[in-house]
Amino acid sequence: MNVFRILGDVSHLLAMILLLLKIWRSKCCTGISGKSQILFALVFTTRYLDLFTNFVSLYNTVMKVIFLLCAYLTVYMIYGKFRKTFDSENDTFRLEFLLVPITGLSFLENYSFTPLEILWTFSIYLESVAILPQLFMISKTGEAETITTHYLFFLGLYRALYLANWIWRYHTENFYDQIAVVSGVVQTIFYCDFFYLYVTKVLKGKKLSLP
Amino acid sequence: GPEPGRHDEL
Repeated sequence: MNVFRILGDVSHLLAMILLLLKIWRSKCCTGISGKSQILFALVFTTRYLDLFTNFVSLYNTVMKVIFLLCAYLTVYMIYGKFRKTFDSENDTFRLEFLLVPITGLSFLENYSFTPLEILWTFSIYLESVAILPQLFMISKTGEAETITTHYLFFLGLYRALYLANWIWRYHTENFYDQIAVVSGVVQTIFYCDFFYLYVTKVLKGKKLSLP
Repeated sequence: GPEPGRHDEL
C-alpha cells in the first residue's frame, strides 16, 4: 500500500459519497446518468466476486463492501426512490456499444482464461468507459450542476492517482499490471477535457456550461 | 501481470 493508492481510494469514496449526498439532499437526480451508475455497479460486482474467496486485508474487504453498497444505493435512488426526477430522455448513450466490444476484449486479452479472471478483466475494461454516458449526457444538456462537477473531479482524480500508484509500485516492488495500467490511462484521458473545464470554470466560481 | 486471482487493488 502507498500514499497514492490511499489517496486514490479516498478520492473514489469521496466521489461516491458526494453523489449520494447530492441525490439524497436534493431528492433529485436530474443531470445524473443512471446508465453510468449501472455500469459502475456492474464494475464492482464483476470485480469483487473474490470478496469471500481471496482475503487481501481488512481494509480491502471493508472498502469493497462500502463501494458495492454505495454503487447499488445510488442505482436504487436513481431508478427507485427518485425515479420521477430522472431525465431518461437525456440519458441515451447506447450501453451495448460499450458492453459488446468490452466483453469480447476481456475474452481475448486477459491474464488467464478462468471465469473470475475474465470477469475481473471485464470490470477493468468497463470501468475505463463507464463514465462516458455521464459525459455524453453533460455534452447533450450543455451544463452540469456544480456538485456533479465535484463528483466527476474526484472520480477522475482517483484513477489518475492510481497511475501514480502503479509508477510507484513498478519502481519499488517491480509490480506491473498491464491491463489495469492501459485501461487506467484510457480512463483518465477521457476526463482530460472535463478537468480543463473544471479548473478554468468551476474553480473560478462559474457554472460548468459547455460552449 | 500479477498471478491470476491475486488482485490486491480495489
